Amino acid sequence: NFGDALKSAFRKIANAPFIDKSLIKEVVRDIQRALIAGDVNVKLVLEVSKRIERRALEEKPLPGMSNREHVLRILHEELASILGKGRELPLKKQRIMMVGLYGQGKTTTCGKLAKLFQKKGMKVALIAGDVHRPAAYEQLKQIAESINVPVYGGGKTAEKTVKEGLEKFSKYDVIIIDTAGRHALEDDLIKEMKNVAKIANPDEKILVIDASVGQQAGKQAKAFNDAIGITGVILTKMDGTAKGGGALSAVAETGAPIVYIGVGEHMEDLEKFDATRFLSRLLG
Amino acid sequence: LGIGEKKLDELLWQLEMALLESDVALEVVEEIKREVKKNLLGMSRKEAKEAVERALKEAISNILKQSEGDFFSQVEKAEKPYVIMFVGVNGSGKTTAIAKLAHMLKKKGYSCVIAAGDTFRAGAIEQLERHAKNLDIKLIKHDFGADPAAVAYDAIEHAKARHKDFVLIDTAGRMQTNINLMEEMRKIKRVANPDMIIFVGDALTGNDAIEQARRFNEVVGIDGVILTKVDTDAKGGAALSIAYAIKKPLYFIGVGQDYDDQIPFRADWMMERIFG
Ligand SMILES: Nc1nc2c(ncn2[C@@H]2O[C@H](COP(=O)(O)OP(=O)(O)OP(=O)(O)O)[C@@H](O)[C@H]2O)c(=O)[nH]1
Ligand SMILES: Nc1nc2c(ncn2[C@@H]2O[C@H](COP(=O)(O)OP(=O)(O)OP(=O)(O)O)[C@@H](O)[C@H]2O)c(=O)[nH]1
Ligand SMILES: [Mg+2]
Ligand SMILES: [Mg+2]
Repeated sequence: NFGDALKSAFRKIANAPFIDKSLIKEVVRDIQRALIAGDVNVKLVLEVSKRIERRALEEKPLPGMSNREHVLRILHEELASILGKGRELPLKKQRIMMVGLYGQGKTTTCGKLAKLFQKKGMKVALIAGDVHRPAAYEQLKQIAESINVPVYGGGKTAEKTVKEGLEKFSKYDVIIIDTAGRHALEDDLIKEMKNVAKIANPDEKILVIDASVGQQAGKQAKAFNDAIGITGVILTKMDGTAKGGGALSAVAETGAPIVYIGVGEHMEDLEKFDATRFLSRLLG
Repeated sequence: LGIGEKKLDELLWQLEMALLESDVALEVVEEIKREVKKNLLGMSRKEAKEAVERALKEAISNILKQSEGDFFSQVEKAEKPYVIMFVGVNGSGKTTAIAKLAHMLKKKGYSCVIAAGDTFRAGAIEQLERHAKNLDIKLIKHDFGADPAAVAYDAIEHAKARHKDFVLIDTAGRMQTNINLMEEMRKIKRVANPDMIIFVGDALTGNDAIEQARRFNEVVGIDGVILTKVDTDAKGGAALSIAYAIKKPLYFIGVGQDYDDQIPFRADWMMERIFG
């Protein structure tokens, strides 16, 4: 397992009397393997490891820092600069639109977000903008009932449902709009998403992405961003074994920070994003 | 003089990248590399250069060969009702795969009963109800929160009494790290005693595909696999990862959301996707 790969990498470097090129190359190879096994985009891994290699050789270890700490510090810095800091959603009157690929956790996360804002004392409402998936409205309805939040849905088209829902909930503080799963190659679904974004003019457009998504993460995130502009990323199912390396690409491609992570199926299973914890988990 | 390991690594580099970018798990790529290098070491540099792509394709097709299998030849002669239980992690496409298989079976003249075994997730029973209505297929369901094993049992009894050919049991998505849910899955298997357990995997999944397949196989034993969402442009390397991890037949791939969007898996199609 790749926690061990990195441990052995750093054992090599810790025992070396000085850092030389071949040792760094070896350590960087182990870092690459850990990142790839954690689902970070392969090209991104190659880019980052080139930088780490160059910096490890060119930069002097800070005073009192061991070889191992020197390389670890550079590694963390490089990854942290891609990931950025988390950002919590502000507590203000707003419309939030949730988008993403199939089965990522959009509908469930709508409920989690609604509960979060409601706990902070805001008036929250949900709009069932998924008119394609069988019983999607039913699913959101049951979620809404469980947290005592109103929901609007059942329209023939996503555009009509969202327009009517916004009228109905005009007095509410936070309106959260669920949408159907879709992917980059479905022109009519991408068009639908653009239409809904135009109608709703959301303050936040959140890309919901599953922690287990592999090399498709960056490409799909880019497509969503090109279509409507993403303002935040939510990484779901972090309660599994997946490392969430795809999130690095999602952030890199959209320029949007991770706002929360999903850690379970219940409405309270939403946590603030902590970049340091995420990275130490990614690196095993 | 034979080609050295370092030169071999360089030769393999591009092909290694192609596999990783197709979502083949790192552990599988490294195993394939080991296999190929073993066959190429000692060749001259010129020979190795020419043989490397062929050797790689051979190593991959050997893994995929272990996951070829025809679903219908497996089930047609079997005693009926033939009971199939569907398992997998959250959102992988289990419920949709069941609807598609029911549609396929009905087209072939078989009768089906579907068991609404996900009694936990919001809207899960209603989602299957909608599919059952669209396909005009019998659905057995209990109340929200009921014991999934009881629903499965009920559906099987119904199938026996009415001489139905297939029972398709839907179950809730679950993380392989959740001990209670793994235990619940074991219990459903004990009660339903299915003829086949199908693991439904998602082609969008990266390295976790190996972990999931392995763990589900350890807990209940997987007989076959369906890989979904291949139409999302995911290369489907997860097919290779899962085949490597549990060596069980990959019966179908999901290529869309309509009832007809589930087709038999063919190894040469996968090779074309990764290398083509
Ligand atoms: N373990 C775990 N399960 C989650 C999490 N978030 C969502 N799920 C589960 O993932 C599955 C899919 O969730 P949905 O909310 O239906 O996903 P979706 O993106 O709306 O799906 P589509 O609308 O079909 O695209 C469900 O079983 C959820 O309960 C999470 O953070 N952890
Ligand atoms: N594009 C595409 N979407 C698919 C495919 N299979 C399933 N989906 C979609 O993936 C989403 C999740 O499908 P479900 O069948 O609800 O998945 P599940 O495994 O039953 O989910 P849980 O029960 O919540 O764990 C839905 O939006 C489906 O339409 C496929 O082959 N291609
Ligand atoms: Mg949904
Ligand atoms: Mg389901």
